[in-house]
Amino acid sequence: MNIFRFLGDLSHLASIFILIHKIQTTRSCRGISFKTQAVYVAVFVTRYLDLFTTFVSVYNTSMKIFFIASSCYILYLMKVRFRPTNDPSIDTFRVEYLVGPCAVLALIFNYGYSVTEVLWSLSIFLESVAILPQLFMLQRTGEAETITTHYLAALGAYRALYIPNWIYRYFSEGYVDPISVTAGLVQTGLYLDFFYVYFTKVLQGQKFELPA
Amino acid sequence: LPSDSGHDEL
Repeated sequence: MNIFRFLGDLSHLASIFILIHKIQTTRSCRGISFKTQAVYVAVFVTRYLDLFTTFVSVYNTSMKIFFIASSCYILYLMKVRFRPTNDPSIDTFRVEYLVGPCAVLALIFNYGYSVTEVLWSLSIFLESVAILPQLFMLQRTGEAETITTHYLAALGAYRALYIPNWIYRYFSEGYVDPISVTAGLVQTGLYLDFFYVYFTKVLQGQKFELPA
Repeated sequence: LPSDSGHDEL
């Protein structure tokens, strides 16, 4: 554990709390892509299958349980509790175009041909593109509630912080995880456009609006 | 390989 990874994990936690807070206070999941949230459930469940086989630390185990539980809770909020506020007609990104290629990549690039390793690899690739339905929705509507942009910023910050973590681990432990690093760089790259608008508009007190 | 010691990152 180093400071970058810890701050990244805190940022990830913060993003989830911001999202739940947004849905509960506005009593609406407007502007949130159900598809992205559903992919996150798939990501956490497939990645944390080792919850039953590998013990790393109390921190590690609690975070895994929290991520699985909170992502399922968000799906419940969207599909049951605040269902009428979820508009599938603007959530049109085709998730199957993500899952297919990620499954192929997982079969080619993994750390061992076992069910858990291939699913772990799949979860890494899937996480790297999970935000696309959400960003696509943002692009389509051209605007977002400020709280939603804070959610995305925290999620993007989590990914960005994992990069110095990997650099640190390379020099301090000689540890390199090429699958995580490659997918992580791609994932962080997807946020660059969003971050540009977030820093130049939202943090200057303006509304998140994309040019027409 | 990283998986020798399990995946310790989240």
